Amino acid sequence: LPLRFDWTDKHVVTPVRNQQTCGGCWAFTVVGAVESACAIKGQPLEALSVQQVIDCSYSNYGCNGGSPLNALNWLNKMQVKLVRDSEYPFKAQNGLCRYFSDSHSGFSIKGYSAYDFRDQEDEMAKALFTLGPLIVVVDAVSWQDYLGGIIQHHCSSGEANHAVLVTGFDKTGSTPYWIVRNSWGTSWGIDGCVHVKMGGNICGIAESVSAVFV
Amino acid sequence: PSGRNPPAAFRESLNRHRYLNSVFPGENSTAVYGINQFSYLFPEEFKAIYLRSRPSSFPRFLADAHTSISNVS
Repeated sequence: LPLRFDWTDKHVVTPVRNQQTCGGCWAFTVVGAVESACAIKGQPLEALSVQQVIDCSYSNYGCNGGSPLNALNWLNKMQVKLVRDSEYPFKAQNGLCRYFSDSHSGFSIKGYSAYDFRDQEDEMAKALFTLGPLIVVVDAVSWQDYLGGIIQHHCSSGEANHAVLVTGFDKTGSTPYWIVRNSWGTSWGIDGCVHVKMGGNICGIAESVSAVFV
Repeated sequence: PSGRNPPAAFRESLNRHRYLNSVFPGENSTAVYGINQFSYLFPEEFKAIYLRSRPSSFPRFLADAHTSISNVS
């Protein structure tokens, strides 16, 4: 594994988005993983519809909350085709699910994996390097005040409450860290991203890790 | 975004920042905390709006049970 690796540098990660006051982080993260997985497979990198996942993922609660695992299960079981964001744009509130004909173009997944990588963050780094950006659910209570730097304290692995996308890692410095893309806009953190120390399951980052296959 | 009492929430945020930045002041490259777009919310208001992902339990990854990922073509 390289000491530093970030899928963003490979131009297969879409820009940071802003969920606004919609509690749909779980949908942003799943869609972000699908966008990257398709781009890694050589398809054009393009923004896919988060609103479609918010409105249609029946085992979730839209802007009132949800779980990436339920969304992945829905995408996989129903073989849903995610349409482009331009066709079904984000509106930061729940809406009625819009259906498209089978002939309508879209992006579906072939499967997904979901593991607890506690005490095995090196294996998690291998998974990121091999499979693409990883969906994780963390305890982000202290992220309310985050401005920059590497989070290594004040971030318990208590109750996981926020879904984000791990796009890379950097082990070149004295404190190795994960590179994490959030969905609170680019004015938060480091251009919309956050660095979380690797090792020690900081913020619970290694407990609920998923990857998609396309 | 602002909640039920933005001035009081902002004061509480300032106090929280002072504490968070004081505990490991000299640590190299450690996180810095301060005023941002969420400083006018109480923690419980922030959580109610932005932290809506639900936890799931995941099976433990067993490296030896998998072909070590690094060997996957």
